[in-house]
Amino acid sequence: GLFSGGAIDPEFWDRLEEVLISGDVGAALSQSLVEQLKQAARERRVATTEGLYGLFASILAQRLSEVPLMGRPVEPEKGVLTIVLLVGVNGSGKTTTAGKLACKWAKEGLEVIMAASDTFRAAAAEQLKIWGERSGVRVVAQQQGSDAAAVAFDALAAARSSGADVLIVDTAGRLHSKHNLMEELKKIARILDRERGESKLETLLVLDSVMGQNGLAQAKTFNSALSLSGVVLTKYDNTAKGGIILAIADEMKTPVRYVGLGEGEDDLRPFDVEEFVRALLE
Amino acid sequence: ALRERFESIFDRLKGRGKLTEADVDVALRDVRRSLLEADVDYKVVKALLESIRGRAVGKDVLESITPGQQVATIVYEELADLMGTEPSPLAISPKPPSIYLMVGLQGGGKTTSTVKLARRLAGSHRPLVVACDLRRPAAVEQLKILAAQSRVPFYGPEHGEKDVLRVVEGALEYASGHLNDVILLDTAGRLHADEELMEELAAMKRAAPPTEVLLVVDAMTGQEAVKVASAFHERLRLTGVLLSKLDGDARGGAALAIRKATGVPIKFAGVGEGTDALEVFDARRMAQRILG
Ligand SMILES: Nc1nc2c(ncn2[C@@H]2O[C@H](COP(=O)(O)OP(=O)(O)OP(=O)(O)O)[C@@H](O)[C@H]2O)c(=O)[nH]1
Ligand SMILES: Nc1nc2c(ncn2[C@@H]2O[C@H](COP(=O)(O)OP(=O)(O)OP(=O)(O)O)[C@@H](O)[C@H]2O)c(=O)[nH]1
Ligand SMILES: [Mg+2]
Ligand SMILES: [Mg+2]
Repeated sequence: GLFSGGAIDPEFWDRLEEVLISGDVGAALSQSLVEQLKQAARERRVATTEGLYGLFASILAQRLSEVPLMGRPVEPEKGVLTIVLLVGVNGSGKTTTAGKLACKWAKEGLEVIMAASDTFRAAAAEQLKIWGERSGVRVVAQQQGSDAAAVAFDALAAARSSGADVLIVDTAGRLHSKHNLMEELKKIARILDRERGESKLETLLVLDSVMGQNGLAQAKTFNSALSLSGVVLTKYDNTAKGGIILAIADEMKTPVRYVGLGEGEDDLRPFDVEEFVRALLE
Repeated sequence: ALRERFESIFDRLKGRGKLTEADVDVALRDVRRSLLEADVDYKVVKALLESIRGRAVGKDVLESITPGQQVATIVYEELADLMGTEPSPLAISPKPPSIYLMVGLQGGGKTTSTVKLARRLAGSHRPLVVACDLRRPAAVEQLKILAAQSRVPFYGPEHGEKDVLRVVEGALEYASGHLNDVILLDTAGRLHADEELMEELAAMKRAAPPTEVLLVVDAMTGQEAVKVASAFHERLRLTGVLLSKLDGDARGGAALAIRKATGVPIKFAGVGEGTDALEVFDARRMAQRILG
């Protein structure tokens, strides 16, 4: 590989920058990370490329681990309602992630309810209901075309009255550049926030690992609209490295809480910093 | 925008005779950064910069336009030429039915795009959309609802059917009985790296040799676009690409990379969630968009 015993020459630094760029880290951040490594290598007098690997891996790992809650999954407690609001652009994996979380927490013996707050897309509620059957979890839904915020409101009322431990709110995919759709989402979030009382609210951006630099724009826009408490990096079983989460950590300190590793109910794991860095550099 | 940035870069060139390598290289650093930020594959960026350099260096600085405009024009033209400025229409089989196989990664927009294409063809043909995604929960239902909303004929699997080849078989039979002359097969999203699922597509191709194999790609796709498109192309011999979600603000550099890596033309742009949101791909507009 790149770190196996060549000379530390200008071509090495170029190739390292390319490894990062091809992993979707982004041109600007890749350049500054390579600069940071050059500086650190000088300070420590690292003479071989093998020596650089460990140094670089720890630089990257540190940048991620410094972000509070990086790699920490959502941990609902029995007796206190936790609301998990899933948001993101079209097709990123929100509904599937909702289903996986429902399966996981239901298996752990928690009382879970899901809200089918995607009232726009064809068969969105049907898709979530099938996950409801798989997990044995109740799904609160209304007809296609009804008010998304109303579904969230009803589901929260049901969760509170039935003493549920978790409410998972699935929302419609929306491009962050669409102002009216972001306003709709803010309304859903406002209602949940207003009605939640002592309940905790986690707002997770569901982000496809294959995304390029637009992933950063997504994170920025969704964050300024709703204040995100984390990212779920989906389709990480693909060959894409998801390097954009480094830029997201860098600019917004938003932690990655989970990775999606497939389409099945068990294909969700807490995000692992070491594994991510290793995969990025290979 | 690129032109404006080039104006300031080349401002000091006014009155000089030819564009020197040094001048052009300053501009190309800007282009490199811009293209990478637009998700153009870094290898494609390298190759592009070379050909732009080749065309720009040594050019006479013209009377009529500024050097900045000159170089910007060369850059736009290189990008547009690469993506192909000739519109590439959908192939129609000389011997009906035409069969279109829709393929791609999970969540890219295949199901929605299947109905968009069918709706576009409904004016001049009798299209039939076929639900061959037997995997994703409620995928068949999604296609059925979209087809009904767009008044496009629909064919789906028998309840509990697990074999896509049986659905393809049934669809061909149904189409001949109902005089459908275009059959659009919506398939399950899959990873290019999943050998078993890529083989499923190859088997579908053998069962119903397609007139078009269309790769549906999300316009927000990053550096992995080349690998994905090349893998699908190698395995299935793509005939076209549909770039979806271009109504967003992604610069869409994946378009360049895919065309360069596979030679497959980008035929359509998805520009919204509605089944009417489909445009013929415009390489010149795309070049402007990629360059920001
Ligand atoms: N390989 C893989 N596929 C995934 C993963 N997560 C979701 N998918 C697939 O991605 C596709 C889209 O998933 P959805 O859950 O429908 O995405 P969504 O964000 O709810 O989509 P919209 O509601 O339309 O915006 C489906 O085919 C899922 O099976 C993952 O971690 N790995
Ligand atoms: N804004 C926008 N959304 C789109 C476009 N095309 C598709 N979508 C949305 O993207 C999401 C995924 O679309 P699908 O058609 O379900 O994608 P798919 O490739 O069939 O997904 P899988 O079958 O799970 O692999 C849905 O929310 C669609 O409404 C587009 O051009 N613009
Ligand atoms: Mg969904
Ligand atoms: Mg589909």
